[in-house]
Amino acid sequence: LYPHSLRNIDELCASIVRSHRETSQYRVEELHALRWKLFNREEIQAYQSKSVDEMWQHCAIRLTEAVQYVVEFAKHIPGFRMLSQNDQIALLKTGSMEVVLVRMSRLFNTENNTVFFDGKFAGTEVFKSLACGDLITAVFDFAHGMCALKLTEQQIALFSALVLINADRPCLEDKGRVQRVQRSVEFGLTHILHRDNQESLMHKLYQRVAVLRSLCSLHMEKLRWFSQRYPLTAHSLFPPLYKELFA
Amino acid sequence: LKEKHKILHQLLQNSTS
Repeated sequence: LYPHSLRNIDELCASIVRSHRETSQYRVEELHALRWKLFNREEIQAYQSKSVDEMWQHCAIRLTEAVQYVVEFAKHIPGFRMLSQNDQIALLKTGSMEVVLVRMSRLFNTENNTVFFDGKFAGTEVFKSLACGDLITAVFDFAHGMCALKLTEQQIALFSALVLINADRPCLEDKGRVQRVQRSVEFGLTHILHRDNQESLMHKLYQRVAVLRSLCSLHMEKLRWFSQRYPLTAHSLFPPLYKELFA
Repeated sequence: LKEKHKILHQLLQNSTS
């Protein structure tokens, strides 16, 4: 698992980058071409006039789709499939949402503060009927901060893998084994940053990890609030995978 | 965790293309 030569590190990085590319919902060039395709006033109003539970259900479906791509990404990270099934589940349970948020920064246009959602770029106002403006603002701020780092696709791939493979997650059976995979991914990211002459990014990326934690706990807090208010929607209409991971 | 995360477990079991 632990890369012993430069060639091994290159192979590890190449596998992670390939997995990232093959499991990304949208390609960078595709998104770039669509970057000025914005929702018009009527479309924004249609989202805003949805009820709270309708919009939550809609976003839960979109989020679940994104999580499924992250599961596929994880499967091709070298060493991931050698972990026990319990530990694979434990890592995805806590890490999948964080990787979705990292990936979201690829879908973000900093010039007009919009994110690609449902086929067009949407500002925070599109998500108004979720009734959790603080979470939406925090998520947009995070994407803005990530974009400011101007990461390459390779750097995003390695960082996503590092976010996922974290030996400090709860419920792990074999922490040591996860730690070994984590070290190899860390090695890969360090190698790529060194090659790109951007070693100073490592510190900034670790700062982003702390923000990801707080965003995920805010998401859970909002979900608890929603489930108390709309138990039927949360219980019967949310995608089963969303409930499994977050409820 | 496997018992409580049947869908995720299934997704992990599925062979990837």
